[in-house]
Amino acid sequence: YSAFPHRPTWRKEDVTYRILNYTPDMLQADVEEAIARAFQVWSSVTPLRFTRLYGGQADIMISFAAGFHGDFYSFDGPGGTLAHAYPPGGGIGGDAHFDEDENWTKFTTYSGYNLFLVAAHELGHSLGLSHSNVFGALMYPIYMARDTRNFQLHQDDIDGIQALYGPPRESPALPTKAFPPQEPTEMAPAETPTEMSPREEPTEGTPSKPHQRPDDCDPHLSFDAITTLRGETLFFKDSYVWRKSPYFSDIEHDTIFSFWPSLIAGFDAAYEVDNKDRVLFFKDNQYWAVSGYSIESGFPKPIQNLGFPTSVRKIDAAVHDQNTKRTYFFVGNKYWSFNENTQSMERGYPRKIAADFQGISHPVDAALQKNGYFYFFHGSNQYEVDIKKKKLIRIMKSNSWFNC
Amino acid sequence: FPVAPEKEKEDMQFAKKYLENFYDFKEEKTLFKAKDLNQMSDKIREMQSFFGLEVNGELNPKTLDMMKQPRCGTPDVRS
Repeated sequence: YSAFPHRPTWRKEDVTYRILNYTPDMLQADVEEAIARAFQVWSSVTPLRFTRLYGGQADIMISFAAGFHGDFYSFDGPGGTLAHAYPPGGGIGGDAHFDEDENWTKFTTYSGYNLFLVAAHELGHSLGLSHSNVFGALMYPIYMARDTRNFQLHQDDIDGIQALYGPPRESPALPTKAFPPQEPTEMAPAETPTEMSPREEPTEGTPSKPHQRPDDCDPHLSFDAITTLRGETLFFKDSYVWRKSPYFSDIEHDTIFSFWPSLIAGFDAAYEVDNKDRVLFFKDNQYWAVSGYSIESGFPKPIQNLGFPTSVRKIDAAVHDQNTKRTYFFVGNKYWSFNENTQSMERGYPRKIAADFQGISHPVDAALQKNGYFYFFHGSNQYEVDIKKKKLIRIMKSNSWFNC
Repeated sequence: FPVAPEKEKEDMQFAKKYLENFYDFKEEKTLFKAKDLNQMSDKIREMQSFFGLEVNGELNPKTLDMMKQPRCGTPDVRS
């Protein structure tokens, strides 16, 4: 790998980008998906976070153009040069230009150039990487069509970008200790209701490898986010999703990627607005809306669009109350109530969680409404609450839904 | 087969443009053709070395073929 002379980098972890125009070769939603996935390639191995802007000046301005397009490097018609990008800096610094004379595609056939692959390469430049002479590295200057479904960066690319920005931060979730493989245990009997136990402290012992496939019946299992979806219930952890369906007895265990290839894994929260057939996913200060497998165009959007103050950088959990048409967002020990009909935050919020949800007095990892009750997940426990009667009914293991 | 003279000239032009774009080659408007060709050979060597080709400074078919691959427009070498 190599960097540009004087090693220019972004002096911050929050980098913005804006898509200035689109190629007529692809659906706008596919262009947005390709670009979002290309950013995720780099955010997954660095502390960088990318936020899409819809107006004004962003750090990385992305555009399609042919021939002469205002800088000193005119494009050359079909073939040859496909795109170029500038190292981090002001003005044109960081910008990425794609040659409109090429045929852009979301596929990896030979009838065109895969926009995701080229964009991931160009964004490497936008972040400060120059070319690599390692054949097979993403930053190798010559285009190589390859399968993009399970795209993995070459170690050379990872070494290069981490030489500039370092590795990703520890995941905010507490590292959990490794568990010796064990037989699925009998479900622990529901404990007598008490206050939520304080957040488990990380114990000694080697932390489990990040993103190792978690065991369904591990008694220490915790979740990042939980939502219903068209009658099913989805439990998210790192890049995995458990799918509990009323139609099948066993639990399906997949990768998030297999449902939504362009969605960033490691959600903070998720909820379904059932009467709109819409699920919203949250990560850091952005959110996406999906309907089934398809991601709605124009996402991700900043969570401030929902009415959060800029001081809120991420949310812990979210759940939609199908009876009241309110969605509750949990941040730290407080929560907000969002009116899905008026699409606005309700007045008088945030409020303390403990004031309205009996027995829930610590941060919530995930939340779910099922069979008229609310379930609040915290670490490896979940708290069943009847909010009408404001009563904590029982405490169970978080994965009690998996029929262990 | 021997390369037809006009094809050879065309390839030379293409290679010169490529080396200017990606290897910081600057063609000097000098009278000394030989000097120019030497500098170009040096840049061809640099490009051959980057792509792991046989480094001989010659504009051979393999080198030309590599130059004609679709690629990123950002230079491989910059001053």
